[in-house]
Amino acid sequence: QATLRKQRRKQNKASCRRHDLYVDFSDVGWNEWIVAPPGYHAFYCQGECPFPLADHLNSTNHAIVQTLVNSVNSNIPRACCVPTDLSPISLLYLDEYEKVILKNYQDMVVEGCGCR
Amino acid sequence: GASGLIPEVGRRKYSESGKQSPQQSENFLNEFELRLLNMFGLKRKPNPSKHAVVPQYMLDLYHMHSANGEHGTKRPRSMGKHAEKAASRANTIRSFHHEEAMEALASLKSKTTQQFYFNLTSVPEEELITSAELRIYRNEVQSPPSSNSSSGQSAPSSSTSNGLHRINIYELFGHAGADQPLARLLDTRLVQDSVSRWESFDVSPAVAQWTSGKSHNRGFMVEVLHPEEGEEHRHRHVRVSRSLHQDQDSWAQARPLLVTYGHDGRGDAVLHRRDKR
Repeated sequence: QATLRKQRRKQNKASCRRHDLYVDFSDVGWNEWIVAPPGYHAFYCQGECPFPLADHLNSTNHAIVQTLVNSVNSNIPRACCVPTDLSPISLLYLDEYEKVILKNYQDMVVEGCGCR
Repeated sequence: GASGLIPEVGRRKYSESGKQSPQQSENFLNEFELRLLNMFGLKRKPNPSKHAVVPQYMLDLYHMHSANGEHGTKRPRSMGKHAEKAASRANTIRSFHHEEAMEALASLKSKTTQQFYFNLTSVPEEELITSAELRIYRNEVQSPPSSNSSSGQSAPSSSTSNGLHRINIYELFGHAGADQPLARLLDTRLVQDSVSRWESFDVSPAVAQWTSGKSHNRGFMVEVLHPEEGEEHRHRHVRVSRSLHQDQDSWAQARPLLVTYGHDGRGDAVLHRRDKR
């Protein structure tokens, strides 16, 4: 049972899912002109898309077929683990003319990952 | 590294990876940098000075948005309902201070007029301005020191609570060489002079015309009528000019502010209400 649990944990760990990623604007030198926020939780997707694809991996029909083909022919790659749902954030910043702007930027935060 | 949006470390690592010739690497990096700039709607990396001022109103709007749907933060008290409605449709909110070198102040006995010019050339062509507000700060009127007061302190204006002022906002237009520009009334309000607060005026029609190129930006004229004029200091309570503002340090946060609400066709509005995850 312990071995099975370990295997399952290993499999879960490796399968496609969302991971934490905090983007600190000071790391890339953007804090000089971005007033707020100082950074944000962007997240990222990483992991395997193994055969057979589980339901929660938000696969497309194409990804299911590609994974099936990969199971019989390893020359064909598995489906990729990518963001399937993204949300916007607002940034308050000074532009190149020192004007203050509040702008909404789409697709900045990963909400969900899947195999595509 | 023309703009500097890519950190130097990242540039160096990519160049030293040896995947391409140095020239190719430089070209790829510059292309990527252009994409970054385009994503932010910038022409080059902003390099604001230490003296750059972020208006409190913009911070309030930002906090209102960031708490939206989470803590139920209400709109700033000074934000008009029309501004809230405008923000709910806009994905870009810009703020502008007027060009002080181009202001023209005139003060007669019962009337103060001020001409403002806001440089709106930084608004990109693809951005459609749906609304704009001109925000003017006015301080409560303090009655003059009473003649029998030993302290010489001015009393709050409760004694002059009947004092009313009218603020008219005009759009200026006409030929560039004309001595007397023509003016069209955009918004007007009768205000009680016993309260300190920001007043928001709807100047959407003029700004929409200017930014779309349909008419030339000649600026605004603010007219303050104080019919019960009798005290010399009265015209000073509407903060339309640095010269009427006694505390120079606070001028940056009390000076007139033009706020535009626009949409560039990309994505949701700033005050878009998001469902809780």
